[in-house]
Amino acid sequence: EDMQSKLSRFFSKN
Amino acid sequence: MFEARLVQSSILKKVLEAIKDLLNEATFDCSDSGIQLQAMDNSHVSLVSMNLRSDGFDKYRCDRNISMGMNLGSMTKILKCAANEDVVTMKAQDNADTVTFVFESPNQEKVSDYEMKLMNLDQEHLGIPETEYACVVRLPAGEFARICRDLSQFGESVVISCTKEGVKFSSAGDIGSANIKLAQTSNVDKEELAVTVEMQEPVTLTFASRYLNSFTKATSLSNVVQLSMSPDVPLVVEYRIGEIGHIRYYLAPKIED
Repeated sequence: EDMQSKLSRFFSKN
Repeated sequence: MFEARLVQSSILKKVLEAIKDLLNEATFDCSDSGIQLQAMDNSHVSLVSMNLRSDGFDKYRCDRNISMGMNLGSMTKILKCAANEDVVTMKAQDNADTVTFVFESPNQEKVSDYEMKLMNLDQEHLGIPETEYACVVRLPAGEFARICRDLSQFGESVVISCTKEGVKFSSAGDIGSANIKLAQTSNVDKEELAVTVEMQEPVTLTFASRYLNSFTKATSLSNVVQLSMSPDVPLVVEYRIGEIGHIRYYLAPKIED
C-alpha cells in the first residue's frame, strides 16, 4: 500500500 | 481602509464553495495588488493557493496591507445570503477585528450588510518552488470531475499516468479495477473541449481520490482544468477564475514505502 506523503516533504516554511 | 467591490457575487460564492471542504478557516491577505490566500488542509497533505487580482474588481481600495482571518463556514453562511446577481462589497477598517459584506440587488432596491468577526490565525506560509513540470495536461473541468467521482468508487487512490499519447487515470480496490484513458484531442472546434498534453518526460503518480474530489468543487469556476505533474513532487490542479485570478490546489503524492 502506498504511503501518503506530507507537503512539508516538498515545501519549506517561509 | 480596505474595500473591494465585485459585480458578480457568484464568483465569491463559487470560490467559497471551492475551498470550504478542504479548509475550515483561512487568511485573506489583501494588498494593493489583490487578495491572496494560501492554506493547507488539516492533514497537511493538500494546499490551496488562491489569487484575485485587484484589477478584476470593479472598485478596489487597500490603503494598507491587511490580513483577515476568516472562518470559512461563517463566510459561506453570509455569502449564501447574496443572490447570484447581487453586487458584493467586502470592506474592513485598518487593523479591524471585523469585516463587512454588503450585497446590493441590481436595481439597488435591496441593500444588505453582514458584519463578521475576524479570527487571529497564525500565518504559516509555505514556499512553493517554481517548477518546470514534466507533464502539463489541460482537459474539460467537467470531465475531470466525472473521472474523479467515477474512480473514487473503486479505490481510495487514483494513479495518473501521462505519456505523449494522452493521460490515463486508474483505480483498484475490493470491487475491482478501472482505467480511464483520455487521448489528446486532435482538432476540436472549442478550446474548452480539448484534451492537451505537454510532455517533457512520461510521469506516473498516485494520489488520494478524496482530495481530488475536494478539488473538483472548483469546477463551476472554469470550463478547463490544468494538471501539472513531475516525478515525486505534488500535483498542481489549477482552475482559472474568470479574468480575475486562479485557484491552485497542491496535492502530495502517495509513495511506495
